[in-house]
Amino acid sequence: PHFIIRVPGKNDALCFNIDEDPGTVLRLIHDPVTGLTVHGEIIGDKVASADSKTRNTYFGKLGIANAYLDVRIEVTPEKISLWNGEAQSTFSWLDTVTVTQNGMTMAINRKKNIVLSFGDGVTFVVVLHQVWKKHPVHRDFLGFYVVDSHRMSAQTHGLLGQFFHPLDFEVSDIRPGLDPSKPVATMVVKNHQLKVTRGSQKDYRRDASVGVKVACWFIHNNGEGLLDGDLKDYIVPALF
Amino acid sequence: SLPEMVVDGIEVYSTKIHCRVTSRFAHNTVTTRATNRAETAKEVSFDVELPKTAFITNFTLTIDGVTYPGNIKEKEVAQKQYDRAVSQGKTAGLVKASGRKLEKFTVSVNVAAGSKVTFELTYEELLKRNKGKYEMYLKVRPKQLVKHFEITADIFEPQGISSLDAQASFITNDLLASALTKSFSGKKGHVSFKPSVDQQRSCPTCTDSLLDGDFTITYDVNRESPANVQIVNGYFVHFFAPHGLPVVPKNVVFVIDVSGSMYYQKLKQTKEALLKILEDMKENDYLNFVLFASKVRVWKDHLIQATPENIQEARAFVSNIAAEDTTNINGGLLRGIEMLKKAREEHQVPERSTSIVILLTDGIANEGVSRPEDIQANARNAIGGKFPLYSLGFGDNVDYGFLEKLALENNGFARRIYEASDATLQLQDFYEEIANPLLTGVEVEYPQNAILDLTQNTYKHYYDGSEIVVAGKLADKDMNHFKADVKGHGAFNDLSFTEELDAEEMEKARQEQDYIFGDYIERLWAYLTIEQLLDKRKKAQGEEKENLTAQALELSLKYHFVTPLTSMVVTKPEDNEDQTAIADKPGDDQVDVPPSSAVLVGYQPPQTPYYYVDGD
Repeated sequence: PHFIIRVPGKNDALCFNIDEDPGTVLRLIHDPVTGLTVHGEIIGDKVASADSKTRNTYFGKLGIANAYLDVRIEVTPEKISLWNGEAQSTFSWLDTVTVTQNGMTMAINRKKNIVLSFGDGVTFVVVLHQVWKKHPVHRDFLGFYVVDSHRMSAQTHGLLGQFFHPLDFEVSDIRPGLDPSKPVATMVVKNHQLKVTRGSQKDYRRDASVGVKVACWFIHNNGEGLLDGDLKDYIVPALF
Repeated sequence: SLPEMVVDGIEVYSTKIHCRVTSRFAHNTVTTRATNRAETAKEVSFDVELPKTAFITNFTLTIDGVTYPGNIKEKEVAQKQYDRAVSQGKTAGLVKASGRKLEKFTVSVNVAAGSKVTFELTYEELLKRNKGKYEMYLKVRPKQLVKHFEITADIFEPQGISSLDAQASFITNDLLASALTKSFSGKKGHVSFKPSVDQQRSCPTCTDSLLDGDFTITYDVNRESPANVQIVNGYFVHFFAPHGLPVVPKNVVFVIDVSGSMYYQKLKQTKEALLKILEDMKENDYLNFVLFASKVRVWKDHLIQATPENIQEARAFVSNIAAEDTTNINGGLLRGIEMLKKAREEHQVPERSTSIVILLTDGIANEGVSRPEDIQANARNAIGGKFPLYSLGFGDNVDYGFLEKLALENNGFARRIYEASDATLQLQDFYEEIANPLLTGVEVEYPQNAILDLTQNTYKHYYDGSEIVVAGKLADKDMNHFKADVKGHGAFNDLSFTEELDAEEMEKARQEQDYIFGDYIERLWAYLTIEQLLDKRKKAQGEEKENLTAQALELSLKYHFVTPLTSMVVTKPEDNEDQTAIADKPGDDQVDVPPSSAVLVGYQPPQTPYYYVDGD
């Protein structure tokens, strides 16, 4: 899956890919103060590519939990399950339904997205990407967007969560790359000097099939140097 | 014809039951063709047992190619015709409640030697979803072997059919397998039951028919989405049946009649059912028992959570219930209602829970407040619309009309528990129906000014495996966008479902009309409206009752439905004298009382006069 990190102070964006084996579960957000955790499980194409560099991976399952509300939400391209304690509610992507309970609102917009709000100040959007059912290679997958995180604590971490705090970076020595349309540059971020490439990724919040191009500086090698610690630190054993 | 197929001069050439179901609305036609092979005129009769929930819509009699159609008339007008026929010495066959689910339609007509007669009865009903299935129930009971006997059902469900089954109680599985075919694919389902003459025989050499029993078709539709809306010719129907939601905890008070009349069998069966119900109770439910005879006593002073320990204690209590004395329904009922109200007010039960009163009685109040109207008013005032009351009438001596009104006035319904060996099962079945509320306070909303003549759109509960059906008219027949919102309270959260149809989907729905009988949604709407008006009428009084009666009558006449307010009259001119047949609908509270309604057929008196000698 590809990650886009908007950096408002710079009016720019950073992006990176995470290439891990299907089945791997990644910690995207963890906030010990609000009790919110978001994990994502990776899936691959229907036919796995032998070459790990050309294989596509996506999020096929998202687990969103709020420990204080005792709420868990599991989203797959097939269904949406909500647990209140042990009691489970199941919804389909064909539903248009708003579920409201103390401290949380979940709005499923038929075949499009789920808007999930925890109180005032934390809002996530899960986007459903549907491909042709009989497509020989690709399969349905999910996108995850954080549209409001201002109530999340300073202790929030995770592949996405670490970027909820102010981030600074400097780009210099912009020069032509092998692909003339993708210049390369040197970036200094989190005390690391990285070689980055100018490119773009797509934001699919508005339309899951078209998407809006977001220009970004691409950090190679699974975001190495941009991400705190090692990628292995973000791998967790289970969705919840 | 085979000689064995002619009984008393009459050969029944064919009996065909054809059911056409579109979106749960069943349109059934029963056709029997017979020939009088005798050398003299003979009486040919036609019996059909149809569901109590169905409305007859047509009956025709065709004799030697001439068809005599049925006309729907206001009951009083038809009654005059009936009285006149009776005064002219004509005999009458009666329509009466037949068993638990059915009512019987009987017609007989005199047919000249060599003449052919065709009877055709049509009735319609909205199949209700219960425990996850729609059930169509047909009674099969031909009086003799029939050359062509056939039941066919064509089901069309726009949501797609997820399961389909057909069962016959009267035939072995081997025979059923060769005579019965059932299939479904996508939106269409088909059932055919076509036993040959040999398969109809009760034994290889017998000439009597083994076809005597229940033929039941059950099916369900795909539920990818919780709701489905269909619009045809300016009428819409909205089906709502979400699943996959947790069950809302219940606070149940069982108000049980333990008066002398419940002694032995009824109490034994009640206790057995309660013990089974206790097994099925969920741990987050709350319960209590209120027993009433001349005095009222309770198991506990307040509602108790259904923990394993408490259930064990409840079982011991139930096992020791004994019958005594007279019947103080009012006292028992008010005690139960107060207990539920107090539990809510004092936060003894979870905030997100639903309260239910279940009254079980076999008799008529004869202790304390005993006027039914007073008991009804007391219960109504005490409950104040806060929770539903369900009435279970046990046995034959119960005042069912009273219990039904009591339940309807309090957002519940009444059920008859038939005094038979399976009474325990009947009680359990009732409980299972209401044991799993998934939503409470359900409101189905449509944009203002867009919809007219809406059927009931608020429900106290939505139970798992059931379905909420709302129908209405579009203010603008050509509207190309339809939106409906369903709001309800779940076990942990409030839910708001939205159903939208855009122009493209509406056009697709219109194209599907090719598969269905065109005005079915309009008829479904009329059926549902009449049914609900009749229910409201049961609990109304004075001018309100008159208005409801007038509305239900107008719709019954307009849509050709035989309801408790109308009769169908078939007139057959013969020998310069009209012969008249009248089809009526008996009410459920008329069981075991002389039916006030009748099917009357003009009947030629015997050629030889009878002479009577009486003891006096």
